[in-house]
Amino acid sequence: TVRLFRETFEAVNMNFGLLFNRLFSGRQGQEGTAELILLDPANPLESGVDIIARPPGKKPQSISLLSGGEKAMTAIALLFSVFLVRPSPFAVLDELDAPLDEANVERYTQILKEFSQRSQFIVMTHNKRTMEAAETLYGVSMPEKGVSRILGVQLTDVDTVAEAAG
Amino acid sequence: TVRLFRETFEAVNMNFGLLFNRLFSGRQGQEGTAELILLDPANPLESGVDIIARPPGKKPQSISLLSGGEKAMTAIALLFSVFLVRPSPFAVLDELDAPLDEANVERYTQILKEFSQRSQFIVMTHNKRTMEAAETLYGVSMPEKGVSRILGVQLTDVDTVAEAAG
Amino acid sequence: MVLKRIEIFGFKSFPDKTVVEFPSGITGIVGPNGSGKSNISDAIRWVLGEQSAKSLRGEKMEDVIFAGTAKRPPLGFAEVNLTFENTRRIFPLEFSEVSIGRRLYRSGESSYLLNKQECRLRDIQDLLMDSGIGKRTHAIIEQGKVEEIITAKPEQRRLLIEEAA
Amino acid sequence: MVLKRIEIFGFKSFPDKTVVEFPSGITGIVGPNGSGKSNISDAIRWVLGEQSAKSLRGEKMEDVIFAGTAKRPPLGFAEVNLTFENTRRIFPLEFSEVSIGRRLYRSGESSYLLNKQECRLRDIQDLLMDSGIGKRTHAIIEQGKVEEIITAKPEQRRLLIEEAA
Ligand SMILES: Nc1ncnc2c1ncn2[C@@H]1O[C@H](COP(=O)(O)OP(=O)(O)OP(=O)(O)O)[C@@H](O)[C@H]1O
Ligand SMILES: Nc1ncnc2c1ncn2[C@@H]1O[C@H](COP(=O)(O)OP(=O)(O)OP(=O)(O)O)[C@@H](O)[C@H]1O
Ligand SMILES: [Mg+2]
Ligand SMILES: [Mg+2]
Repeated sequence: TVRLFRETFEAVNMNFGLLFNRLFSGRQGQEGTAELILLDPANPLESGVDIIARPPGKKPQSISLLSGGEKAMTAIALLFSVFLVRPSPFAVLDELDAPLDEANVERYTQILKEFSQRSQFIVMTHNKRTMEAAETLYGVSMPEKGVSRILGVQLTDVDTVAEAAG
Repeated sequence: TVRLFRETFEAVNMNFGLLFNRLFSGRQGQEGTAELILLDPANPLESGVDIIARPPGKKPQSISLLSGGEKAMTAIALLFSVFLVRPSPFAVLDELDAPLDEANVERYTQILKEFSQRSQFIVMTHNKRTMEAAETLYGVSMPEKGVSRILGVQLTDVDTVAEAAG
Repeated sequence: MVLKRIEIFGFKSFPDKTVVEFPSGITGIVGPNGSGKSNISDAIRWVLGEQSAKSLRGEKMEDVIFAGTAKRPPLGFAEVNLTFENTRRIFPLEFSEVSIGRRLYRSGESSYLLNKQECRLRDIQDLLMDSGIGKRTHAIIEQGKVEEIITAKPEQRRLLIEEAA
Repeated sequence: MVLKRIEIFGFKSFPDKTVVEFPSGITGIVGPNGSGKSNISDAIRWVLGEQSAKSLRGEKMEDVIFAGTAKRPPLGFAEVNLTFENTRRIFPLEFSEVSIGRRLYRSGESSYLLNKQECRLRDIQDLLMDSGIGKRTHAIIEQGKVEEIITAKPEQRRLLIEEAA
């Protein structure tokens, strides 16, 4: 139905602009812009959706020109915007933090922590800051080659294992 | 010419098997396998090339099933195998280490250091171990938003900046 | 908390029956490259009904059955069971726990299980659709795929909004 | 040491003339997301003759010219110069340094430069081909692209071998 799509679209769009600025640290008066655009507004049930994403201080350009990390942060903003409108009871995020610098991992984990109040998040990661944000850690390893084994681990175990493996 | 292609193919293949085992720490008697395969050996000048990559202790399967990090290490092995046959005077590697765990970054940087004896390597990275392997570090930043600025930096500067940004 | 635990047996790199408990909040899965982290994510997608072998990094669905190692023989089937908390009746069933299972034999024969009882794939799909877990592509993000929403065609991005509507 | 330095002026996020010296060995380029690291790699590919705007993440080639910021106006052209050490005559020219340059105006007008003298793209391509730098796709690996060699079609992998032959 047109109305349901429109309402969902507007709600996601609202979140998108706000979350984008949180993730890109857009401060008051110095914000970035992020918006979803209906390519064919006259035909909402068929229209494709385009994305405008302009980091704070930069000029609007095609999103293809954004950096690897900026694209990832924009995608994270969009995914969580949809999530806010229609929360899943759980989500599995496999190495979302891979292209992010330390400051961006920090912002990403902040959002994760807030959202994890009402949903379960399972995150696969190599990143220490993401590990610190987790309440529970499972370590996967292959003491017998080719056979996975899972153990509950502490953050300190991870350091030890990483050092040994290094 | 058929002979030139065949010789190049064999040379790259030889390196591929050896480099793969170095990158995957395949020990004596416990090696992995990596090989290029001509799909149409009767027609070498037209034939497509397939890849077999079997980490130590694991069974041969389609390379699609390999993990993100394993695919990256296999690709690195192949790229450097070609490089050994036809060294470029320089190479630019943009975040090759992104999917790698600490132990694999270590092995990757070992190979980089050896190869950098005779070629220049410019590597973009967020990884501390890769930074430690570099002789020279340039820090790119945007004190004025949207305007890139480059400065020579020391490893200690990077830590300070990362902490501040965090 | 909705997800209680997963049991993986014979799926990809998990030949030995493995049980992972899911607490509330954020659960981090860590370990070296190739150790099996993404395989857990694949197991969850598979038991929830994923039909495309390619999207599970395989060439055929049989590829998800443990293929053996240098020291161990292959197994004959893969099975995954995912148990949900149901005290708040997210599923319209009179159980405090609901367990969805899937098994695949090398012959290609496969079965779906609801609280260990055989059922059809359709029953699982209907159950998930009603519960709000459904076919929610944005709830399980595969490794390396996060940018795809940015680089996707406008029609594909539309699907993301439609699913939320 | 073969690469001596790059001069970037008006290309992507470099409105102010920027000179980067390249020592021998490994040079690390570090900095936050979006700061300009990959843009340096793009500048190198562009000055060596890259013709595809898409492979430089743009929609049209004009996208590589500094577009301005909230505080600065756009620029009218982009220019990159790459200087090589030539004491070992990797280029068949009587200069100890060889500098390859490229300039693009918003009008679409563009020029190629060899030691600051205008020349044709063809001259640059021939020079690079003879020197062993050539069209060596495996010498410049773009961000996120390393796995492509693994997931590529068999015909594309063949190209990699052919270029080395
Ligand atoms: N059917 C199977 N039988 C045995 N092993 C399998 C099977 N399918 C996949 N594997 C193995 O699982 C491994 C990949 O595991 P996975 O993708 O979960 O790693 P990961 O922990 O996510 O690593 P990364 O950090 O690199 O992403 C591969 O080495 C592959 O050989
Ligand atoms: N023509 C242009 N004018 C101005 N800015 C541009 C232009 N083209 C690209 N940019 C900007 O350059 C930035 C991307 O830079 P780049 O890809 O080099 O980042 P990076 O340092 O590699 O980051 P990451 O660590 O995320 O990969 C984008 O924010 C983009 O807006
Ligand atoms: Mg993985
Ligand atoms: Mg980059």
